[in-house]
Amino acid sequence: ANSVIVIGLGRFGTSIAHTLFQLGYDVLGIDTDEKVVQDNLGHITYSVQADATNEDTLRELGARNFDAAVVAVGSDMQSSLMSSVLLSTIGVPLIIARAENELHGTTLEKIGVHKIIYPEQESGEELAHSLFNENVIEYMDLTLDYGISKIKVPDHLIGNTLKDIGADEGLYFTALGLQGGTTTDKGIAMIAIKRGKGMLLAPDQEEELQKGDILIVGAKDKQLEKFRLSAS
Amino acid sequence: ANSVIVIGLGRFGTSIAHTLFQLGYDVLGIDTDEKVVQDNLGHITYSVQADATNEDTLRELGARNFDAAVVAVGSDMQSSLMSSVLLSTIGVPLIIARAENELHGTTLEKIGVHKIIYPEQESGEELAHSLFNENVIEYMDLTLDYGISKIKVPDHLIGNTLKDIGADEGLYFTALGLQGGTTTDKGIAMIAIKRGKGMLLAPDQEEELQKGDILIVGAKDKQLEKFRLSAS
Ligand SMILES: Nc1ncnc2c1ncn2[C@@H]1O[C@H](COP(=O)(O)OP(=O)(O)OP(=O)(O)O)[C@@H](O)[C@H]1O
Ligand SMILES: Nc1ncnc2c1ncn2[C@@H]1O[C@H](COP(=O)(O)OP(=O)(O)OP(=O)(O)O)[C@@H](O)[C@H]1O
Repeated sequence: ANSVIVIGLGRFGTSIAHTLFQLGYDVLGIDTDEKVVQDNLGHITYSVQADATNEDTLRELGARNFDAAVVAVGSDMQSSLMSSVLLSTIGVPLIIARAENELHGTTLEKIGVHKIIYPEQESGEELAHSLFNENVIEYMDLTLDYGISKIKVPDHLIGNTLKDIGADEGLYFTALGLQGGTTTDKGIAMIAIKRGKGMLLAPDQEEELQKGDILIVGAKDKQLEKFRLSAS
Repeated sequence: ANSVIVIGLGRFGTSIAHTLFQLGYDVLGIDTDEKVVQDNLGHITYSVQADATNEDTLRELGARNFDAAVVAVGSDMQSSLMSSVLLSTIGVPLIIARAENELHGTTLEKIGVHKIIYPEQESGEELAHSLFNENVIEYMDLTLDYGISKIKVPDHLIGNTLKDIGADEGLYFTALGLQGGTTTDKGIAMIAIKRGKGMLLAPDQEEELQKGDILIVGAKDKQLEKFRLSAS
């Protein structure tokens, strides 16, 4: 899979388009709004001012040869539906569209859209799960009670080394590897420290936490709670 | 933490409010729009028609006693800013607000909002990472182009050892640790394999991938793409 058309370069469309481009895909962004098209130049492969509800335009842009299309038009439901029908007619193999509400979503499915996204609803659910964990920027569960968290370094841990705060040895990983892993009893695994634009993967014990650090930590839920709460 | 006020019951606000309620929190939802207030009755603890930019109203509703507040008003930036200032003045300990754009977000931070959410941008990035791959269950970005992905093991990799598929040595982590980390050039880091209810952390090179495995992989975006695409 190599190329994607993104129709509608609002916040949702722009964010998909830029991320896809950074992932190495060829991205053609289409929007009727000239300013928005200008803003995207250089951030994606091609940024074109055009009306995606015009079949000739889509065909001339080579829509038929793209691997996927994302219809990121939100509030203009008519444009969203029309572009989706055209993409389906033209034969783009994978069409994803965002929907304003369930009726819009159901309609999109009926006209051949393969996957429907509800951006606001999805971020709302996500936020609800991390609401009271303010230092926890993100959480990925691995098992029922073990997960990887992205945590802002708690103020009072700044200046401490990993050894001080009881994070496991960098060797932790290797030791685990040699034993074939499966240990969630060893405490906090400091997987990485994101600092500025860079990242320290498996930092060693002498590493000192600095202001602004973002910690990528693997730990059992209870250990994580202790770590964060001892952290606050 | 037990109770949350959600101001603005659009799609984002409604989704946070309902999810929080389902998670066991007490949720007070406030909106000026009567229909929206009606729709939420029964789905959250209290649903009230009120203007959140009115300080007396917020005080009468007991805002002071809530553990957190989410300002989910989006396009009405003035309402968003005013409610946020009031919540801060009233003393709600944790205030989270959604922002329409960076300027809005920066302004919210300046007036005391603790955490800013950009729903559309966040769903856009998330979608980009799983667009072509039903296999990517979840993605956590660490830096601009390096992230951790939770991936269903691709069928044709089953039976291969980590060595076969080019995942880095278990020693990868230690080597990095000794060098002080910052390497994102070494390829795919197989951080863990989730298998059944258990988890292998830093599995060694001889580990054979099995059907049903879920791989926790650290990699630069382009390497991840190659890994997954070679996978399909
Ligand atoms: N027919 C069309 N062809 C191309 N682009 C279109 C068409 N109709 C709308 N757009 C573009 O789609 C973009 C997104 O439109 P929308 O009205 O959904 O904005 P939005 O809801 O603010 O988006 P977001 O929430 O992603 O910021 C706009 O930039 C708009 O110009
Ligand atoms: N001062 C206010 N007090 C209470 N509710 C308000 C106030 N101002 C706006 N709202 C409500 O906030 C809700 C969200 O408003 P907004 O204009 O952001 O809609 P939206 O952008 O479509 O939201 P979403 O994207 O979450 O669906 C609306 O239901 C609106 O009635």
